[in-house]
This record gives sequence, structure tokens and C-alpha cells, in this order.
Amino acid sequence: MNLFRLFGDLSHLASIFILLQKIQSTRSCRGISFKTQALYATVFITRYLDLFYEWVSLYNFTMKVFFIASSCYILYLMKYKYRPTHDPSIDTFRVEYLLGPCVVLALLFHYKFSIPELLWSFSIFLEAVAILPQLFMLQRTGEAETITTHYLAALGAYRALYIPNWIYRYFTEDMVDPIAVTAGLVQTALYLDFFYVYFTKVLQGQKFELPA
Amino acid sequence: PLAHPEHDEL
Repeated sequence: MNLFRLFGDLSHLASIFILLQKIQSTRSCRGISFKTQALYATVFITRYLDLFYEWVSLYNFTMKVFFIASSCYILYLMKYKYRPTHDPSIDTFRVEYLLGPCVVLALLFHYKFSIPELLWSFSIFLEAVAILPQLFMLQRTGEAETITTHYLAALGAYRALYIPNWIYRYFTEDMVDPIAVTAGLVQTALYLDFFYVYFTKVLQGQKFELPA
Repeated sequence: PLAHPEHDEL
């Protein structure tokens, strides 16, 4: 464990609490892509199956349980409790265009040809692109509530912090995970546009609005 | 180090 990874994970935790806070305080999931949230639940479930047969640490175990549980809870909130506030007509990204290529990539790039390892690879590739339905929705509506942008910023920060973590691990542990690093770089790159608007507008106290 | 890294990251 190093500070980059710790703060990355904490930022990931924070993003989930911000999202829950957004839903509970506005009593609405307006502006949140159900598809992205469903993809994250898929990512956590397919990646953290090792929870049942592999012990890494108490930290690792607790976080895995938390990510699976919170992502399922968010799906429940969106699908049942606050269902009327979710507008599927603006959440139109075709997720099959993401799932298909991720299956192919997992079959091509993995560390071992076994079910858990293939699912692990699949989850890594899927996580890299899972934010796309959300960003697509943002692009379509052209604006977002400030709290939603804080959620996205915390999620992006988590990914960004994993990059110095990998550099650090390369030098201190001689450890490289090419699949995670490649997918992680792509994932972080997807946030660059968002970060630009977040830093130049939201953090200056303005509303998140995309130029027409 | 390239052979099967442990999946200890989240």
C-alpha cells in the first residue's frame, strides 16, 4: 500500500458517498446514468468474486464488500425507490457496444485462461469505459447539478491517483500489471474533457455548462 | 515481474 493508492481508494469511497448524498438530498437520481451504475455493479461483481476464496487483507476484503453492496444499493435506489425521477429517454448509450468489445478484449488479453481470470480482465476493461453512458448523458443535456460534478470529479481523481501508484510500485516493488495500467490510462483519459470544465467552471463557483 | 501480477489492487 502506498499513499497514492490509499488516497485513490478513499477518493473512490468519497465518490460513492457523494452520489448517495446527491440522491438522498435531492430525492432524485436525475442526471445520473442508470446504465453507468449498472456497469459498475457488473464490474465489481465480476472482479471481486475472489472475495470468497482469496484473502488479501482486511482492508481489501472490506472495500470489496463495500463496493459490491453500495453499487447494488444504488441500483435499487434508481430502479425502485426513485424510479420516477429517472428518465431513460436521455440515458441512451448503447451498452452492448461496450460489453461486446470488453468480452473480446478479455479473451485476447488475460493472465491465465480460467474463469476468474477472464472475468477479472473483463472487469478491468469494462471499468475503463463504464463511465461513457454517464459522460454521454452529460454531453446530451449540456449541464449538470454541482453535486453530480463532484461525484464525477472524485471518481476521476481515484483513477488519476492510480497512475502515480503504478509508477511508484514499478520502482519500489518492480511490479507492473500491463492490463490494469493500459485500461487505467484509457479510463483516466476519458475524464480529461470533464476535468477541464470542472476546474475552469465548477471550482470557480459557476454552474457546469457545456458550450452550445 | 510481468508474469501474472497479484490482484491486490481494487
